[in-house]
Amino acid sequence: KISDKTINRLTLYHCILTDCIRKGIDSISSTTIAGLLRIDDSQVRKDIAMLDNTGKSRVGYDVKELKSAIEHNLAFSKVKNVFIVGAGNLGFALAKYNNFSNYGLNILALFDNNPLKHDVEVGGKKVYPIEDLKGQAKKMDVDIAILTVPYNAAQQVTDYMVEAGIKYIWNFTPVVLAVPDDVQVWNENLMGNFLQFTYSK
Amino acid sequence: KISDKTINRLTLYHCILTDCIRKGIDSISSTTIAGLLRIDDSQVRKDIAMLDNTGKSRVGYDVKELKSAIEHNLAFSKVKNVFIVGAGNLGFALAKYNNFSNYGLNILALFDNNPLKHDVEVGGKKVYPIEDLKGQAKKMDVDIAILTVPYNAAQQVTDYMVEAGIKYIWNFTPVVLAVPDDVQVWNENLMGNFLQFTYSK
Ligand SMILES: NC(=O)c1ccc[n+]([C@@H]2O[C@H](COP(=O)([O-])OP(=O)(O)OC[C@H]3O[C@@H](n4cnc5c(N)ncnc54)[C@H](O)[C@@H]3O)[C@@H](O)[C@H]2O)c1
Ligand SMILES: NC(=O)c1ccc[n+]([C@@H]2O[C@H](COP(=O)([O-])OP(=O)(O)OC[C@H]3O[C@@H](n4cnc5c(N)ncnc54)[C@H](O)[C@@H]3O)[C@@H](O)[C@H]2O)c1
Repeated sequence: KISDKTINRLTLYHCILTDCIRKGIDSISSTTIAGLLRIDDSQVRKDIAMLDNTGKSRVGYDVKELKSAIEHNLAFSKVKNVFIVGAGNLGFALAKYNNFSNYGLNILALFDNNPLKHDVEVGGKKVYPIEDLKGQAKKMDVDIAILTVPYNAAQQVTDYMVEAGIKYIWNFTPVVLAVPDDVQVWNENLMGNFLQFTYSK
Repeated sequence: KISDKTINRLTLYHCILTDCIRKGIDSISSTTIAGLLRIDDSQVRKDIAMLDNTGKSRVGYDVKELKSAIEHNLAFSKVKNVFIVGAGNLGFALAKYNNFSNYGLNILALFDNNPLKHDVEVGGKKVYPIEDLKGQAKKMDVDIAILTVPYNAAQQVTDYMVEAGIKYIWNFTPVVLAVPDDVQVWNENLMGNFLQFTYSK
């Protein structure tokens, strides 16, 4: 099992490798990766050694092989079908973003309680009334939801999603959600990140 | 100095406390906070003990006092003036979001190279041509930027921002940016977070 911190680093290595491929660079050293991320070279080598491949030559790692090793170990190809609940500014931006599918994140539909949004198409995906969530979750076999409703609807909508069989909630709202033990929540704490980033300014 | 992980936890406690105030709850125990976040009660008590106030009574912490202690220790009131560079889907969603200012994040303007976006107003903020960045950064005394341009413009725009005096870049693009030593970058690794969240599914 790969730790959270390592998954975070491996996805950033993957960004660097994707960039190398765009620029036609075939091999890269751990020192180059470490320098770009301002982390220890030994940490990069340790992370890569954990992956089951990585053709290492005298001049460094093979870019294409390392990239596919990361994709394999982090299950990029495992399709994760997802609903977006709350088709507002943030929900729309996430729905229109077509890079998610490269990581296996497959947004199937959006849900909203505002009738003006129903039947609108965003990034090729339909906006359904929130009442349809349970039926559509069963029909499309979805148990992951991205929550982008306002703070004052967050807990109530969460209760509704849990009842509809949602087991994983990627929470963008500034509310810490109360859920049963068998439901996982990831709090996308954007403000916490910003405060960490600017704290020592 | 408060560690990154602690800042992350304190901002989540702040969300819980804000919710309590909305519901008219006056005091809260560390066990309740720990239960909501699925972390150790002793961790919560240790974090709170580090803050310089926290009226602790027999029934728990005083909600209002604890909330303002967190705001004080994390410098919510220190105004952080920020530009958004890349006025697309994500840039617009961030600009329209009015909760940022509660944490001291003050978005002053957006910049974009698409002439169709110039002079548009988003959330009360103007979109300027990217060429105006240097002049506006000096005029408004801004050295923090949120980067929301496409991946293929990320490095070039970063070079331009660094030249314009930007010292802190909150990077939403999937590109690891090369910057001089005196510039700080925070990679908002949304895909890394999603993979961590669904890895063990
Ligand atoms: N926009 C950002 O940049 C940003 C940044 C950080 C966090 N957030 C958080 O993300 C969430 C969404 O933000 P936004 O800016 O997109 O808000 P928004 O107001 O633009 O969108 C919210 C959407 O949720 C829908 N909605 C409201 N109540 C609902 C209910 N009971 N059931 C179903 N849908 C419902 C609304 O109709 C609307 O379409 C908020 O909680 C916000 O705090 C946003
Ligand atoms: N939308 C999302 O949900 C999401 C999620 C994760 C990451 N991202 C990343 O955030 C970035 C923005 O995504 P988006 O969906 O808003 O894209 P978008 O295409 O909607 O917006 C990009 C904006 O950048 C502007 N731009 C392009 N080149 C520029 C340049 N040289 N100088 C100044 N402005 C320039 C464009 O005119 C456009 O307005 C991308 O790098 C994307 O990978 C987006």
